[in-house]
Amino acid sequence: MGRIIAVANQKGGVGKTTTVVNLAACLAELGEQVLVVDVDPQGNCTTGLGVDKMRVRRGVYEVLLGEAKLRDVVMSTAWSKLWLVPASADLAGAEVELVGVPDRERRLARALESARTMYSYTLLDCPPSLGLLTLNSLAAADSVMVPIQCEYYALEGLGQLVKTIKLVQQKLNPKLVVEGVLLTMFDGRTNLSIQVVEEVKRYFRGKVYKTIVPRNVRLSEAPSFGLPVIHYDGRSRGAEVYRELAREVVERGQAR
Amino acid sequence: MGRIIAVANQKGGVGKTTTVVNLAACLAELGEQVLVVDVDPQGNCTTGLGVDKMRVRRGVYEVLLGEAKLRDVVMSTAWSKLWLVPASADLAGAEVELVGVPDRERRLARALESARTMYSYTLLDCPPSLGLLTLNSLAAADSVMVPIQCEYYALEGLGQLVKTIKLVQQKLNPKLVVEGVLLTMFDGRTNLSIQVVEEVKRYFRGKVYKTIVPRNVRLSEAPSFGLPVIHYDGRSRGAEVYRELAREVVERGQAR
Ligand SMILES: Nc1ncnc2c1ncn2[C@@H]1O[C@H](COP(=O)(O)OP(=O)(O)OP(=O)(O)O)[C@@H](O)[C@H]1O
Ligand SMILES: Nc1ncnc2c1ncn2[C@@H]1O[C@H](COP(=O)(O)OP(=O)(O)OP(=O)(O)O)[C@@H](O)[C@H]1O
Ligand SMILES: [Mg+2]
Ligand SMILES: [Mg+2]
Repeated sequence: MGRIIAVANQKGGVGKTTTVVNLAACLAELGEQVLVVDVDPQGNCTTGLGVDKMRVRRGVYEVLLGEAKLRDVVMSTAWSKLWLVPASADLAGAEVELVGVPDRERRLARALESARTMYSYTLLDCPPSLGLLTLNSLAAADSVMVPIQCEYYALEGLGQLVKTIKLVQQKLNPKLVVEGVLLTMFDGRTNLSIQVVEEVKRYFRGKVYKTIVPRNVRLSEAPSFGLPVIHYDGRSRGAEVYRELAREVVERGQAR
Repeated sequence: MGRIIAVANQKGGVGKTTTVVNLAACLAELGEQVLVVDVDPQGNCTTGLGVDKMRVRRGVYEVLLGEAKLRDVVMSTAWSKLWLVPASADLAGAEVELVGVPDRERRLARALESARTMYSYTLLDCPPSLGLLTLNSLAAADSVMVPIQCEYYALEGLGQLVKTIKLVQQKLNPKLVVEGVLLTMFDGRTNLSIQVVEEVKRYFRGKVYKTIVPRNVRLSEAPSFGLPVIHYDGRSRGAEVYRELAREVVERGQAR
């Protein structure tokens, strides 16, 4: 059975989209069938995978509102084992439109039921908030991966995030576990980065991936070409690290 | 009369909080009375100004729900002309709690009426979304400052942001203008940064500040000491640049 992993953190700019796009591409390179679901109204994942947003007719919004089934909105990408449910333009309005709708937090979970049999990995890219779109993703997921930037402000929101995950486990999705914590934008030249790494390892004892993503300019350049980093510059440090992460994610899954 | 400036961009991690904390400190250094309002449930501004969140009893949440007046929640900071309305813990729940409440987008605007006579500058730090908290800030503000990171993904959301500002001008706050666009985390060594600067200057013709904030490690270290950068390392490039920005903001205001 396929695994559904939500990539979430309400702190902005910590590398959620970069992780979903690049981890997905590396898992597909390992031969896995992978589905990416862009639950962020900004639609960065959609662009990062080279899909022109002007071509997108239907996506996550239509699935949440029950106007389309999953198979109606899945798009192919330039890579054979990598598929995408894009963020369509209306997604920004979904939170308000779903107010008062019964079972509004579990609409994505129901729609993704069929994904488990078709894809070995489904990755959900969340917006930088703990609102309805992120709740839908946490309710739909088997596990949540938390990217944390090696910066001071990034430590602040961890308490709120952990509280939200516990609430989701109690009320919406008892089987949700923390898949792992991924340290991103590490810069070994600064004491700050080293302090944050130590602090996060203490806070999330045993859950932190061995793979640490360094700051690497190739990772920030690749999206402007609509390419995951392994297809933009396969020999870069950014490409190596996300391949390492993909292997670690596969191994952790088998161990469970 | 005092000016109210919202600092907003739904893209995460672009330097909204860093700009509010440091611009506020530099305006106070120029002798202005400055109020910072932390409208982001993460509460990074509160911490960045050295205020212990455990000490915070009431803040923006209580003002929005009408449980407290502005003068009841303003806190002093370590700097005499710099004041703060902190983000209290309950702020994360405000968006849901205000659903169905009449005039819910203009509650901050009404509460800040009195701020104009007491402070020459009121800066509003927004969360990374276009939800109710950001709408309240745009409805309350005279102008909006948009920090834009010199990265590819940061360009994507500009259309949605401009659309939201136009909607607010039509429905909530006709006098709202774009104060200016601030380019942040510029790294002159990468082509990407240079391309983004050119693109933004084309898109926001005439609205882009001359001051461009470079990537500077002092800016990311200062928050861990609860200090604005001018009080952490006054001779750093980060301190120089935000002093430059403060002078530019004051001059633009006089010109209007
Ligand atoms: N390891 C890295 N090295 C260099 N740049 C990076 C790295 N990871 C991400 N970036 C860049 O940093 C910016 C923020 O990353 P990204 O957009 O993936 O974060 P996010 O958490 O998805 O943001 P948001 O909260 O807005 O959704 C992007 O411009 C991205 O290209
Ligand atoms: N010019 C800069 N140079 C280096 N680091 C910076 C700079 N500006 C901001 N930072 C750091 O980058 C991170 C993101 O900045 P900040 O938190 O101010 O952005 P934000 O837009 O407020 O984020 P959010 O969307 O989560 O509210 C922070 O850790 C901050 O310390
Ligand atoms: Mg993202
Ligand atoms: Mg912020």
